Amino acid sequence: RETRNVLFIIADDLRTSLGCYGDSVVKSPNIDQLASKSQVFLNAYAQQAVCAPSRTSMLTSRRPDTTRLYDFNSYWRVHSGNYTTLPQYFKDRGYFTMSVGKVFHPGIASNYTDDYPYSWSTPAYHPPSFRYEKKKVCKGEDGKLHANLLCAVDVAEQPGGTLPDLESTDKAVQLLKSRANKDDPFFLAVGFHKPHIPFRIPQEYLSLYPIEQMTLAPDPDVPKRLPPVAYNPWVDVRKRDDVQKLNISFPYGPVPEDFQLRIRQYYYAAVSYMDAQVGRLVSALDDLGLTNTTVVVFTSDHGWSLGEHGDWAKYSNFDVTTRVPLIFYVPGLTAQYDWLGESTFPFIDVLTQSEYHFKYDTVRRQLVELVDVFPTVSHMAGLRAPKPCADVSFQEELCTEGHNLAYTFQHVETG
Amino acid sequence: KNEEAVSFSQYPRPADTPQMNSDLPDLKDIKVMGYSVRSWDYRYTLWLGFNPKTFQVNVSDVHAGELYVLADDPTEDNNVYSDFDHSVMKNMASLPP
Repeated sequence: RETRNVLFIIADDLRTSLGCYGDSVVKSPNIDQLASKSQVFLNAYAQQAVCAPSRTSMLTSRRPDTTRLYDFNSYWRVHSGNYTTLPQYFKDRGYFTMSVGKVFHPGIASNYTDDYPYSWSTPAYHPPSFRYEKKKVCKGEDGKLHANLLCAVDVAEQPGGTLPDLESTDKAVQLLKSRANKDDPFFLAVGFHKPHIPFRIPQEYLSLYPIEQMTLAPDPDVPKRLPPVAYNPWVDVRKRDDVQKLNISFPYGPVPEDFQLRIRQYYYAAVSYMDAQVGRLVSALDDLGLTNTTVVVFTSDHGWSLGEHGDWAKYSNFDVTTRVPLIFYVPGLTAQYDWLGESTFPFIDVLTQSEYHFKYDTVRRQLVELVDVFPTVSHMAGLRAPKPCADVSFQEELCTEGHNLAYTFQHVETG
Repeated sequence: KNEEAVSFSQYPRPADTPQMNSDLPDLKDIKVMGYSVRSWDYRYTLWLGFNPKTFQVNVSDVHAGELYVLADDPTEDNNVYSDFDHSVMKNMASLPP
């Protein structure tokens, strides 16, 4: 079977607030354009709504009870089992594998190396400007710099004159150029940092969401019958300078309504900013003549509660925090090959161009999971999917606790 | 392919009530694990006792439950767990993983 390149894009804390998932507020034309030529799984779910456990689960295709990673503090190869990862699977089969930005959760969860050299052919790239992400770099109304949650910035005034996802996109495009004419296929994973908090984003994206047009979540109160154990108090949000000034009571809040509107405004703006980076990335595939030979996967590690249930975080089992976008572009299958040299993914500048209207031609409504990504990507790229795991698989280095969703690409969904 | 598709998720907690570390407890502090199964029609969650040293869940140690009937309550705001007899689901929870 012919092998295809893989461009694997993962956003951080991105819920299904995308035009192609029916969100009427957000402006995400580049992802919507990608989705229009892809198969879109409308009901895909993470296995645990926090970064390291979810990413480790997805990238090993093992559930958290098999990775035994429920926090950020252990490396699965020494803690539970020497499980083969998705990029490792490709690397072992002749692919050149590369990591840009946040793919594995950094730190001990990936052995301080992003699992290099097991997973990657070359050390992972991290954008240098990320070191300022939680620093006092947000100009407040007092003219001073703060470590705010809401942090729309003039990029030119930021340290280094850039932002992490801008740097990651530049690096990813550079890597695509370096691999365009090579004989061996590539697996390039690009992990964007947004729309994770803090919302340190270029200020121009705020103009897409006038505050007077923002609305509260449809259910902004903590549900009366929610057991206390199911509630999480969103401590990371509370720690930001601008939120601390609000003197919000612990643990149930609430956040003042005017600030709720602003959080929602900034989250949506962060999504549009990240969407623009996705647009830059996939349009580079076009420019390099790679769209006919590259599978593109777009997903997120988990969702985020935008005020639903009085919650401003992930850290729960709610739909809004576990449901994620999952989009597969497979050339020749989800879209026709481009033989005429026309652009498949022209960049859409959301700040100047009209919206892109997604057509629901190739959506799947069945429930799927992020543990399904590993076998499905492998199959769609031309490799065999790993075999299903036994009920207990701590000793098995290579197997999947998910399903190969390849059959969904060729059969009409019924029921 | 004829089986009903479901998805599973889980989340750990250090205590039955919200604490400063409830969002992201360290492994050693995990006392409860909330296991969820989601289908097209419902989301069912049991919060069960959990031993972080043995990684064992105690299926007879039910701390709380959630049941959302998604056709009536798509935003998961009306937990009807206590309105139902859960003996069948508790028996299912005792099955091996």
